[in-house]
Amino acid sequence: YLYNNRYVGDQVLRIIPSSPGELHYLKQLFQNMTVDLWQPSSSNLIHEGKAVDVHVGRDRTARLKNLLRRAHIQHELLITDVQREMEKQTGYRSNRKRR
Amino acid sequence: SVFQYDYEVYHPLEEIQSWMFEMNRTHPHLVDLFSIGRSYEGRPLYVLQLGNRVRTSKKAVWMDCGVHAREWIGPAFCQWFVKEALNSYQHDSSMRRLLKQLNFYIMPVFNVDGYHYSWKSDRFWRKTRSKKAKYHCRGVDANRNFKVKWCEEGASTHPCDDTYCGPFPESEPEVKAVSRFLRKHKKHMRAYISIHAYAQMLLYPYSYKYGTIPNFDCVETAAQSAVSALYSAYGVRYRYGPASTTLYVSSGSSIDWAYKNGIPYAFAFELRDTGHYGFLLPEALIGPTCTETMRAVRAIASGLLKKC
Repeated sequence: YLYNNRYVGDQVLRIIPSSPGELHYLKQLFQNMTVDLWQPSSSNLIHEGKAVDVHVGRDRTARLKNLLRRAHIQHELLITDVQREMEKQTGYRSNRKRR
Repeated sequence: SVFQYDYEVYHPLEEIQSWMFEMNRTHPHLVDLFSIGRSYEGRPLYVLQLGNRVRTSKKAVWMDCGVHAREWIGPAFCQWFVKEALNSYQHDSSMRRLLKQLNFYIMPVFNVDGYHYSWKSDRFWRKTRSKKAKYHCRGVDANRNFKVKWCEEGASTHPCDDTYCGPFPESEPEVKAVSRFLRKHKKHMRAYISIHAYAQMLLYPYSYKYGTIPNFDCVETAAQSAVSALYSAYGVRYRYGPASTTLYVSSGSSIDWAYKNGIPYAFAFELRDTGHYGFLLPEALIGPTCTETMRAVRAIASGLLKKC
């Protein structure tokens, strides 16, 4: 499998902070939690009302969602399984190589 | 044997480099391949010059792709642009005119080390692969490393951050090589275009501050024309405007440096999509994305032939 299947279970979430409180919470959260920010590329660039797309490893997805829920911050699931999406991205080539 | 190359799949670095050599070999009257330096890990930094050879000096357009390693649609578009330019030269009079009156310098992969690493190890790597002994993290954000308001707002001083500006401006050999080339050719360079993903935006200076550039009217008109041309393909909407307000404030960016260096039209494209696939844009969407972006880049280039 591509990248030795390391992205199985990883997810990409979209969060839009809608208040200064949520903004501050998210900035603190992403400074203390290992995540891969897709956009913006740094927690310092997070702004109120602008989308934050965050790629989170499978071992952290539950914890992140829990923390967001407790803080009453809505999120949307953009990609449910990064590995599956990755396999789809390179289409026939990865399948052909495996065959 | 006929060289077959699939422009609607993503290619690893080695294949892109082989392709560049093939383009150079098969189109000697229109293509010149050269290296402008070496990356941190010692890889050549290849640039393709496209255009008719003429004795008089021509205006030029620079376009780079793959500044950020994980944005694979970028290098895919640079290859698509070259393919389209060469294939349409004979039967498309407007393309023929562009290649007669302009030189295009195309750098299909700016961040060669990062791109290779994103294929081999970490699909979502962004930065270069440079390393300083005293820090345990690798890489610098090449789009924060240019010598313009370096490491001010919107960049990080921490080596482990994805927006790390580097130990000093132009610390990255890739950034230094491109800067040196553009400085050397600034007299003829009329447009600088950098291809990124994802957000569906067309950005121009300033990135480092909220402010209006002196030639705003001309640049805004060019951006509007580009976005309209793009929309005409499949109805996809791109936002456009100064990078600081349309996206976010960031210092040390290539478009700010290019503009400050005297290139009147400096643009950064953020290609498809807006988050559904993000960096994992399927290969099936390479064709439409590149087709629409081709129209936008052609609109910008055509605009350079008119007075503003």
